[in-house]
Amino acid sequence: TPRILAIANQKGGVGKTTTAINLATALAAVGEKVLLIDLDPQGNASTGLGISAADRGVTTYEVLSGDYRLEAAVAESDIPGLLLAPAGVDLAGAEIELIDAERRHFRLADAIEEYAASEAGQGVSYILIDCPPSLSLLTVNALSAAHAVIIPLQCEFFALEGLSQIMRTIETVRTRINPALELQGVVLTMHDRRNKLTNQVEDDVRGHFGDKVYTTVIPRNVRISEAPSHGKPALLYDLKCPGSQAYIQLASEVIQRERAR
Amino acid sequence: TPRILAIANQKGGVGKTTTAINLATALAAVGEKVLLIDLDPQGNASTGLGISAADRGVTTYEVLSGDYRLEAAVAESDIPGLLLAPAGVDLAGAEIELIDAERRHFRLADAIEEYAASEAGQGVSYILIDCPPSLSLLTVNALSAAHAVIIPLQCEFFALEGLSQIMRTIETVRTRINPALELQGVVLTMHDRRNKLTNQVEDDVRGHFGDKVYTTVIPRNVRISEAPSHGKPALLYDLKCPGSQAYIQLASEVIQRERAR
Ligand SMILES: Nc1ncnc2c1ncn2[C@@H]1O[C@H](COP(=O)(O)OP(=O)(O)OP(=O)(O)O)[C@@H](O)[C@H]1O
Ligand SMILES: Nc1ncnc2c1ncn2[C@@H]1O[C@H](COP(=O)(O)OP(=O)(O)OP(=O)(O)O)[C@@H](O)[C@H]1O
Ligand SMILES: [Mg+2]
Ligand SMILES: [Mg+2]
Repeated sequence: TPRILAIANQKGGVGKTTTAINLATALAAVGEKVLLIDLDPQGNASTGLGISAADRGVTTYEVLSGDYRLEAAVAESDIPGLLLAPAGVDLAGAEIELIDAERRHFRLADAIEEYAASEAGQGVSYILIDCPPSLSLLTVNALSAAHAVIIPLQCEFFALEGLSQIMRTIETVRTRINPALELQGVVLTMHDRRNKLTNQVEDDVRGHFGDKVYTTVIPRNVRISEAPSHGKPALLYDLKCPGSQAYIQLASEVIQRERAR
Repeated sequence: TPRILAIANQKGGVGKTTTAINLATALAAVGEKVLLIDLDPQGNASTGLGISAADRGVTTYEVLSGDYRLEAAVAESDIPGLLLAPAGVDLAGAEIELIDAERRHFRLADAIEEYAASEAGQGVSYILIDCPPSLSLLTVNALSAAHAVIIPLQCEFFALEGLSQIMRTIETVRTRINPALELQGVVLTMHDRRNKLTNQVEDDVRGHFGDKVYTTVIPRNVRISEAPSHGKPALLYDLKCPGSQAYIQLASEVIQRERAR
């Protein structure tokens, strides 16, 4: 059955979507079969893979609300071995709409379990979930479904301040909802070696979290932020750029950690 | 009575808090009396003004839940003329807790109205509200209370993609809840003239929104991101840096627009 990884951090703009898209692509590039689930009402992971709002059929909103099975939302991307379940803007209303629903924390977990057991889900080895910048029902659904969490951390002060909140939330979900949930790791993003603040944040995080922090850091690299306007992951837009190379390295570190479990 | 400006954008990491802190400080520096309301459970605006989580008494959470009047949450900052109503982490639960509450969209508007009419609220000329990266009840409360919205827009593709969502939300709040709500303007943040993407985004936004976009742009400036780790606005940390100068210029543009109404 697939390994399910949530890409989560309530701090905004830290590189969750960028990590979800490029890590998923790098895993597909080394032969894994990957499903990327876009759980953010902004739908940036869907657009970043070239699937515009107009092209999306069934979205993760209809999956959470119980109207469709996950299989109905899963579409091929332009990348061999990479599937996408796109987001819809109406996801923003899910928190309120599911207030009295049965198993409202497990809607995604149940949908993934059914998909993984179905014909369509055979062969999928990784499921990555891109989360919105909040700790609301959507992120809790992702954490309830996941085996492990990857936390992208921008090398900035406000992002560092928020790390304890996401760590507490992971702990709460582990004790109350999903005892299997682990922290796979923290990945430093938009890392700029020349910047004093970057180095202070890195020292601080490695000091506190030790080898939970990946050796790989993702450098600030303009090619990464240009790629989504072409509807492509950075790996397709510019494979040789420092950002793409870092995500390829991160993928091999993620696989190593999975193998070492 | 005070002019109420919401600083809002559901896209994460676009510079909402940085704009709220530094615009509030710049307005106070030219003699306005300003109250900054932190409505984000992350509490970055509170920390950025030097008020750590441990030092906060009554927070905006207790104001929204009706336990305290806004006056009880308002504290002096280190900056003359700048007051702060700090956020608490429990704000994250407000959406669910207020699901059946009376006037749940107007809790903040009602609290501000009462404060503005009270002894304590006399003389306050501007109220700025820092919003979280979502379009949930907290942001709707800010938009329901506000006379106008300032939208910080990072010069990146995903941020541009999200602009239509916040515009739609403003329109919905205006037609259903708060007919007085206007868009004061869009401010381009983390602007880097040497970066092709920055220039494309700027051309696109100025093309669509014309003079709704402030002439002032906020340059990407490392001094801005260093300031919060010292608990100070950029204007106090390094007044001469390009970022601080841009926020001073933005403040005068905001005042001009207010006068021209
Ligand atoms: N390593 C990098 N170098 C340069 N730009 C980057 C890098 N990583 C991400 N970006 C850019 O920074 C912005 C924020 O990244 P992204 O949207 O992936 O963050 P997020 O955490 O998903 O944001 P949100 O909280 O809104 O979901 C995007 O415009 C993205 O293109
Ligand atoms: N002009 C700038 N130059 C350099 N860094 C900046 C600039 N503006 C903001 N930053 C940094 O970028 C990061 C994101 O900014 P900020 O936290 O203000 O955004 P936000 O929209 O409030 O984020 P959130 O969506 O999480 O509330 C912060 O670490 C901040 O210090
Ligand atoms: Mg994202
Ligand atoms: Mg903020």
